[in-house]
Amino acid sequence: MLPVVVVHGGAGHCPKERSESAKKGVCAAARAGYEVLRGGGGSMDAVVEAVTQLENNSLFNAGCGSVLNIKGDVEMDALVMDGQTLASGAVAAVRNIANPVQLSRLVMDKTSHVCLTAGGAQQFAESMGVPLVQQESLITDYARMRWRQNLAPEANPVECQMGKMG
Amino acid sequence: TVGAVAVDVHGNVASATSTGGILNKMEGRVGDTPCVGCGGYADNRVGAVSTTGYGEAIMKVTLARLILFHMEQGQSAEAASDSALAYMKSRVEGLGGVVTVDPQGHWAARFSSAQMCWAAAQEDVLHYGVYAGEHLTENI
Repeated sequence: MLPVVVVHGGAGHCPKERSESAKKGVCAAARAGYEVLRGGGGSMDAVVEAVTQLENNSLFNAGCGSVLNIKGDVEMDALVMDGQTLASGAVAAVRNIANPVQLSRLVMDKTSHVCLTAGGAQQFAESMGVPLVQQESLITDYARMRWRQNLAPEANPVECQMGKMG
Repeated sequence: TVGAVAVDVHGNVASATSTGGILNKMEGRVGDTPCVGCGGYADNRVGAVSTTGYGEAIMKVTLARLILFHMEQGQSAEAASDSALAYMKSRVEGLGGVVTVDPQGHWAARFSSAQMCWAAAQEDVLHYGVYAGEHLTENI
């Protein structure tokens, strides 16, 4: 077989002024994952590395750059799955975590559970030595602007995010 | 939402997906991303998928597992991805996108939404695009 890594940066409407930067972001993530494979790393290491890169890129809706909930807070979800064993790990509605994908891998590797949520996930993160970050560090001006735009009663957040039919 | 799938030299596949969710969502709302079979799935016997799009629709059709079901029935990664996305669009009016691999290293990046940023690296070539039909390449 031919080693490969494939990444996505989210479906929906991508404003033209952001599309070139978004292309660069997904390309950098794919390269990072591919470097792991080229170095003899496993597929799980490759996908976690690629997604970590995307979480750290504020252009994308994950990690830093996540969209905001109705209260103006960040709540993030992540999942990993290993095709060899069908093991999986997930976190849901987590805050104060820079890289939820790495936390979901810890759920897979260090617990007998599949998914931890909210405060429980945060306690687990602390017990694993994962540093907590300030919410503000995950919130971009762009995310705050879109949140404000969609506070109006007539706003349609799903339409705003997903755009028209392809 | 962001995600990745990969195949390593041993033929092991894996999937990862991460998201901030949907704009201005209710506090406590959880979408497809952390749900096995919805936001992603991986099985060395079939392949791996990471999904993105409108989470409530993706969960209704268990999109990632649906793609792998089509692959189990003999479809390619690309055909299975298109079939499942078309089903989600027609059945629940849901839009989204996916990246898919099989254990042999065949891959697909497909979407029914207006755009989806994607990239793939294989045999020292980088493939990428954003718009429907766009497929650019460069050497790594």
